[in-house]
Amino acid sequence: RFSQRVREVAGRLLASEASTHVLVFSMEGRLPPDSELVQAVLRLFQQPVPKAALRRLSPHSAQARVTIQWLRIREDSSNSTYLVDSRLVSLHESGWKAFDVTEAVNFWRQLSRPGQPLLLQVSVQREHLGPRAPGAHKLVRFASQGREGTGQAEPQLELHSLDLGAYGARGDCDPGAPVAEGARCCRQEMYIDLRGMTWAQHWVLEPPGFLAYECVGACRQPPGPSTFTGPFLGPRRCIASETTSLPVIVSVQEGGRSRPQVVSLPNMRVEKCACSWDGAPVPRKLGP
Amino acid sequence: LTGEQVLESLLRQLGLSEAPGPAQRDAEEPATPAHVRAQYVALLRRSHGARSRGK
Repeated sequence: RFSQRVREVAGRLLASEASTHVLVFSMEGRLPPDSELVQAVLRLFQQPVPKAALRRLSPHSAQARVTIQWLRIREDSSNSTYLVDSRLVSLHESGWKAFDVTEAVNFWRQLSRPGQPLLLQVSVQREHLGPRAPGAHKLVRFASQGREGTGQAEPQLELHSLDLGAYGARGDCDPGAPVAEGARCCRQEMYIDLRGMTWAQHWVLEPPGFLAYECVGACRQPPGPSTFTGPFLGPRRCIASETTSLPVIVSVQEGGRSRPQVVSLPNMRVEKCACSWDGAPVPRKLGP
Repeated sequence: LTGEQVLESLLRQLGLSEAPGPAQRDAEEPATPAHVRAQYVALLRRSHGARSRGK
């Protein structure tokens, strides 16, 4: 309903068939400020369903959908949820189930207040609507949800992170010194001389040129690429993680006469370089 | 970043297919009115404060 181009489609509530639990993780000191989250995995231990209950199930009701949402509580106490992962689980299986909650931890890092815990809402829903075994999904239970939860099988949050002191970029390159091969990723000055370009003469009135900067150098690769099962394909590369726009004054033709006009060109100047997997988002702290 | 990329971005922003040719240009640069210069300076200041996330 937030899209300008898509009309809101009203729905009718057919059934509310979910059992929901909220997991609270204290994140104090878990992720140092100078670290990059690579992957966050929520592990839940699915307890075995009693055999007698399993025998009563039809094949259609042998699965349930488990959905993980990040629960955000705002300062005015209003709350909202953000879907981060969802998967089917079989009622016939038990054991550890893993969910990718990297998005939730990134959201929490960027949007939560200091000291606020990470809240993950776990919902178990019916996968098929129908008269058969309407409460089958309620047989899916994760350890520590009830009294029978044992300490060892409690929900676990696994955080894979990289120390940016060793695996990140090093800020600005030494001015005047050429970047040696294999040197660590840094931001290097690069001047774009607009006055020296034929197309820009008389057309671009301001600026005569600008410092665009570029990201150069190598990035340290984490040990054992198979450690993480994230959707990252290539090695970590030195890329522009933050950029700013460049305003220019150009002379535009209007009715046979020239008229100066201001235009803002996005992503023209590199503000910060970072080491990142190609295509992976570069998390950063948002402003207030 | 290359000069070509700056040109491409400029053409995209102005909705043009190519840079104005020499015949279209005035012999002298037009004087920039004060309000256009003020708008430019304001954008310049804002771009130093507001960063956008890269890819």
